[in-house]
Amino acid sequence: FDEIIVDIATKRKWYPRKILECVIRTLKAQLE
Amino acid sequence: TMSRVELLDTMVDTFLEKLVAAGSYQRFTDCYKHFYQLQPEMTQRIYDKFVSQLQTSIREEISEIKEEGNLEAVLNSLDRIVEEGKEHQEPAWRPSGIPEKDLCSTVAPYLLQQRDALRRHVQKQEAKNQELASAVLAGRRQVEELQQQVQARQQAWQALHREQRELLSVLRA
Amino acid sequence: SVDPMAYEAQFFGFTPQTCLLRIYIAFQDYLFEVMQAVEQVILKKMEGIPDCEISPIQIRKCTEKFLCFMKGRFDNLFGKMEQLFLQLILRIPANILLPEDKCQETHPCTEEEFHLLRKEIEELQERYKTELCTKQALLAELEEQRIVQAKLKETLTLFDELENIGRAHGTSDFRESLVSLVQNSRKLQNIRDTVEQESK
Repeated sequence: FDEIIVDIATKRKWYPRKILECVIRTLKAQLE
Repeated sequence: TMSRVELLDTMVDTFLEKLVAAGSYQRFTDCYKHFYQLQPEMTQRIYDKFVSQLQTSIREEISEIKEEGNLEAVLNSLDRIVEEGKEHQEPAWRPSGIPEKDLCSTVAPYLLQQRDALRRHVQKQEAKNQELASAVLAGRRQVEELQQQVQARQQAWQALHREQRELLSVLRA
Repeated sequence: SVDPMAYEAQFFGFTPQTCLLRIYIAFQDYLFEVMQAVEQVILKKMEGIPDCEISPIQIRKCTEKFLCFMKGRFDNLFGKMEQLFLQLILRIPANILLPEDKCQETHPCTEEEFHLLRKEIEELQERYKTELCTKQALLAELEEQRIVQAKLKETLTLFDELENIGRAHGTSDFRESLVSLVQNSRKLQNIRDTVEQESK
């Protein structure tokens, strides 16, 4: 249970940033 | 206004104090009564050693945990975050448990930028096309004028040509 | 129900309960170790005492008695410390948002708004493409107009040149000259007719 919590919390911390990097790259490519 | 690190140290110190107070020398000698009666000084020294060793071990453990998890820096940064957010009184946002939902706000600022950039591009292009359209209309008018001119000249020539033919017929006659 | 303290785990990288469990186990181990060491020392000291009546079993019982008491007090005190830890140290206060979640406060966006925004972007992209096509079409027509105008101007120039040729040969206005030519030729014709009649 503890591992699951830490795993989810870690994803909540880092994934938005990672996803954002992809989104920003996609948006830039679309604009270009 | 104590920092979390100081609070932590204070709590551990208090915990140790109370633990040692609970395991008082009195209690210790009660438990090791016979040995205490045989060797009171030795018992005192063993008890003192017990207390100092326990305190040292526990404090070392706390230092190790602080070291390992860089806990001091983390707690200090939490102090700063809390300090910065203290004006905000109502409960703050928390993850909803639906990542897609939570991501909306993360991505939204960039979509807004994208939308604004696209709006600018569209407006700029529309303005340019407006100019081009006017140029095309003007060009159409000009073509029309030229066509009329050419037509007029052509008709004049055709009239001339007719007269020429008349002339020729006359001359030939 | 267990409070998973997931938001704290997001900040610390571990759950506060695990951290405290780790501290509890470590402290408890130390208590046991120190008690064991005390017992070892006492047993060793007893070896040095001639005709000592106390048996190791008795010492063990003393140790267990003292440890049992200490363990009880330890758990009680640790429980209190744990509560304070979880409330005051390893807790993200309810009104606090972690830096990585700041956008939830600065740009709150519901799913509905998000989809509308994406839809608007798609529409804008379509509009932009349309504008670009319009631009291409307009530029194409301008190019076409340029060619047509050039052709028409060429034709007009042709007419001008014809007139110029006419002018260069003394007939200022080609039309008039032709008219006068027609008149002259008619006169000539009349004269010729007249001459022919007289000669008959």
